[in-house]
Amino acid sequence: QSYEYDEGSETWPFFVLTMLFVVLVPLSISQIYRLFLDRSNATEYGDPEQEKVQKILEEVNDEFVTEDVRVFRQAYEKSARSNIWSKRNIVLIVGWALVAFLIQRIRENDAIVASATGLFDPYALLGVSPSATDRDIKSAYRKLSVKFHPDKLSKDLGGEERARIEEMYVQISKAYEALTDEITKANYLTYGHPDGPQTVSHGIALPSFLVDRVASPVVILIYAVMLSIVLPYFVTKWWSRTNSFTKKGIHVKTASHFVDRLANFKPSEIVTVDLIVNWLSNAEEFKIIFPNLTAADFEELIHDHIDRTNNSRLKDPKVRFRIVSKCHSLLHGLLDLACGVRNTEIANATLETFKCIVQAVPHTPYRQILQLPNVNKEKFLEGSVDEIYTLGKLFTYEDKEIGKILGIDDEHKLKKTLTVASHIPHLKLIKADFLVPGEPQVTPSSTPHISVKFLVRSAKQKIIPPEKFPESMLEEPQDFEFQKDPFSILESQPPMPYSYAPFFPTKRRNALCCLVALQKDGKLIQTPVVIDKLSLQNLNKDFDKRQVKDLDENFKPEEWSIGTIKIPLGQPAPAETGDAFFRVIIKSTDYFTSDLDFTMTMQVRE
Amino acid sequence: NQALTRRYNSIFKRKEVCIKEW
Amino acid sequence: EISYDTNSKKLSSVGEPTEGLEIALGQVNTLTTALISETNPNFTPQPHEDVSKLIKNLFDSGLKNAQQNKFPEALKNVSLAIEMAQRKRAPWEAFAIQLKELQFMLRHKIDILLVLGRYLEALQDLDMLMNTGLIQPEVLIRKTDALLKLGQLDQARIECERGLTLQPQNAKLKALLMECTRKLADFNG
Repeated sequence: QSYEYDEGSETWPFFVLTMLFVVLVPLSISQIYRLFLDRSNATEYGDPEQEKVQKILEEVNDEFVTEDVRVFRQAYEKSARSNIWSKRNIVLIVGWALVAFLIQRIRENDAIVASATGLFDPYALLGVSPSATDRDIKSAYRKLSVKFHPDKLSKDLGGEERARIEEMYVQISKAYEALTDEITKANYLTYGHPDGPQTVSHGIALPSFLVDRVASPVVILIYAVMLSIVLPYFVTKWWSRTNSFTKKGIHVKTASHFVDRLANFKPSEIVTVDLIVNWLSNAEEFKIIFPNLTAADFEELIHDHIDRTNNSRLKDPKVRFRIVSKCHSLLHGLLDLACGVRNTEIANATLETFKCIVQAVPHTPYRQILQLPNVNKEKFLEGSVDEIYTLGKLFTYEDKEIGKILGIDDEHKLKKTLTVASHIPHLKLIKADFLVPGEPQVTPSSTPHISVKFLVRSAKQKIIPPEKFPESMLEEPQDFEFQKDPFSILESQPPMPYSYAPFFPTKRRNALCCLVALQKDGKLIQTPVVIDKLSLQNLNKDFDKRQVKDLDENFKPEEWSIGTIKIPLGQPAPAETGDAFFRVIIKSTDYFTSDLDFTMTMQVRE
Repeated sequence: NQALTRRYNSIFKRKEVCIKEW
Repeated sequence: EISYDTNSKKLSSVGEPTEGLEIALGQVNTLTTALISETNPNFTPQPHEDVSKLIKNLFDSGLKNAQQNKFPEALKNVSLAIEMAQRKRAPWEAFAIQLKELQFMLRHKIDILLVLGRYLEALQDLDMLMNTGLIQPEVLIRKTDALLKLGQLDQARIECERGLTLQPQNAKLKALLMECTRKLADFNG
């Protein structure tokens, strides 16, 4: 009924210590992970070929990045990296200092020390280590009992001394019994003392001054403020922030705007990049960052970025950079929603818009060429006798010719341009199947996935026909591990390196978006699958199509790396046997290149 | 019938978009 | 807010209308105008005989021109026939009949356009046919052809592959696919 308060400061330090540990230990672990183990910003992949490609692209990127972009990137990277004096670090430092202070206080507190030493430790009493055997315990007891036996004591000892030694003897006997006698041992293990349950006191682990008449109104006030102001404030802030954003990371108002545009979209309208940019310009995220600007302003800024002009009335490049860098998540969100309403044309246009924004190139027929650095647009457009739209076509000419076509006179500049051109990954389809792990074919109502085998190649390299690659290079392991998780093969590929994108405000990595549509109605059937791991080592190979004329006996297919993409299907195979036709689209988000767009037959057989 | 007419009438605009794109 | 003009007998909106409202008002006005000018008090969804005759005459003369290899005139007549069908038919006439008529005439118009080398217009009409649900190999063959001639090689291949999923053994589509592949190989160097 009557609770004791912690007058002697025996227990409240432990309480505060526990609270501190609850906060500090997870925080410390996560901070250590972030500082030392987080690999998401890595430029080392453990894959020397991939690092080689990375290095080449980084060098070229650095050469062509403008000063404005460089400054913006530095500021962005600085804020992303953890600062020494960030809030987290300060909390950690102060927290651990408090812990040290409390531990020191506990050690200096005699009352705590006394109650700790009051604990019954049979091993210490017998003078043996906790791992001693029964024989050691017996011999230790025998020695001590001889020393402390009341009958063996000298008659000269005073009453106090005698009492002390007798008490000692009792303790030693108890200790011996606690370790050997069954009943006493049970008592010791259950209650911590061989005599059974000791007195237990219950109290409140808080000093009494907190509840004394003087301090208690203050404590109540603190409680009131915490419960009625501080707690609701933080919970509301957290809740509205969580509620404001969809799973894909875009604002709910932006998402509902996109859904509205998608639902009211007329099939007679042709989807263009301009249309997508117009939809983007109404994003809520932009309004939050720049409340004073209108949708028309945002649209103009994005167009300025794509056309590499500066027509907007807002001349500060930071405004444009923030808007453009936000487009990444907005476009991914729109892509997801477009797949949700099954609109293939809009999904495709979203990906094309992505490329236009990343490369700052408008969606003209010449976009593959215009994404290259140093191109003299006027000379190129008026010059070509033979219509050149693709990098592949460009590389049918000798380097000097290419310089003339692109209007590049400087040899050093031409070399850089050709480096970029030959390091843009192109995909060549080798094989695509519907696979059901453990089955030789697709059976009715099974769950197949799509397995795509392709070659990553440079536009400069000679085309290798798919037949040149033996089945052994394309087949997959059939062991149990593979059947359990057929998608594990994707994890073995290294992450994509940073892209060549000197106009995009932040450093970014290429990704491949995979869309699947039904050929019967031409509509998409599932959300996009984004691939961010792919080996680009083939880009390092010297296989210039202007020099290699024929694929002779010296051609070794094993030297080439085959890329794999696995696309899970969102629905099972049809319940009846027959053929179903699917269109698979695999597009790069960052480059204008030869993407994959092909038809696959699902042969459903018993 | 009206939807059909509207779709038919959008042909001119579509042509212009194609010309601009290509 | 909507206002009604007793002279023209038409509805219009006060202020800036939404797209949906604009379409709805347009449809109501079209219906009203057609109803007012209808002379027969017992009108039915059956197509008007005189309008049908007019359309048929125009269309037939267009076909005759085509047979005589006078394609510009053929195009003019067939286009006129389609215009008549769009303008002169009452909006309450049976949709199924109107659709079939339009699809039939469009197919002939497309063929004439292709002969005349007017590929962009042929493509628009082909897209219209597909939008009305006519997804058939014959339509996709012509669409592939038009896209190839317009230099849209990637799109041509995609349409050709779609045609082949409908009829995997179609010889013309197979030949077109080979042509697409060949042209794309050259396009990509």
